[in-house]
Amino acid sequence: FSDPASNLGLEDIIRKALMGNLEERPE
Amino acid sequence: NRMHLVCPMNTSPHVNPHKSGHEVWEEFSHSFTPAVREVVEFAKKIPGFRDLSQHDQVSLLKAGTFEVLVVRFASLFDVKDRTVTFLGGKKYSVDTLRAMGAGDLLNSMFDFSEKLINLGLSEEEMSLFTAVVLVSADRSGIENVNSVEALQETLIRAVRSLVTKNHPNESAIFTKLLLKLPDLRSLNNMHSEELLAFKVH
Repeated sequence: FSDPASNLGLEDIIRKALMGNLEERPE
Repeated sequence: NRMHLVCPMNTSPHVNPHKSGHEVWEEFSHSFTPAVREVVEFAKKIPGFRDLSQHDQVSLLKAGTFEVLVVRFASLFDVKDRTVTFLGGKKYSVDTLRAMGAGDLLNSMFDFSEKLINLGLSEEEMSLFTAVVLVSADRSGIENVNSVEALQETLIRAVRSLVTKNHPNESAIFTKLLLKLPDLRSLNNMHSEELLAFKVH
């Protein structure tokens, strides 16, 4: 259990929130 | 079969016994996700944070989100009434939560919240302190320690300057504030252990 954040699914939420603006930017 | 989730980042500590472990976890995740997103949005606004590598931004957030949430939600722990307000808005007494299985972490959270709130910091001071909590060069997995360290030092200088200006007769406040950092680490470790217990159950 060395990486509780990953186990929680936190990393996914964090990555999506960090990159969100880029993903939503219209082409 | 644990029937209660005593984390206030949940809408309620009561768990529907008819739901599977996976469903319970999904519901809990749904409940704390907005708070995590707010931490990320906060991080993005820290001057210099977006200049760090993407890897280090993620590493800092993974390691520090819990600690940031503890600072931001310290007011959920009402020391006077010995109650905890859950995200659903309902308050639960310490005795009730203990009966539901809450352990030492609960007491430690109360102690921390009480000491932090007693420092009487302004919103701006608290916000800068939260940035210091997040930007810690000694988190595991940081690839560019020097950059994180430089940003952390800038933020610490900013906190010291603001606290010294706002509390000229209380020179110990800045020291007390920095001493909250190891307290937060300790809470983070205790929390990880509780999570492990939860996952095992």
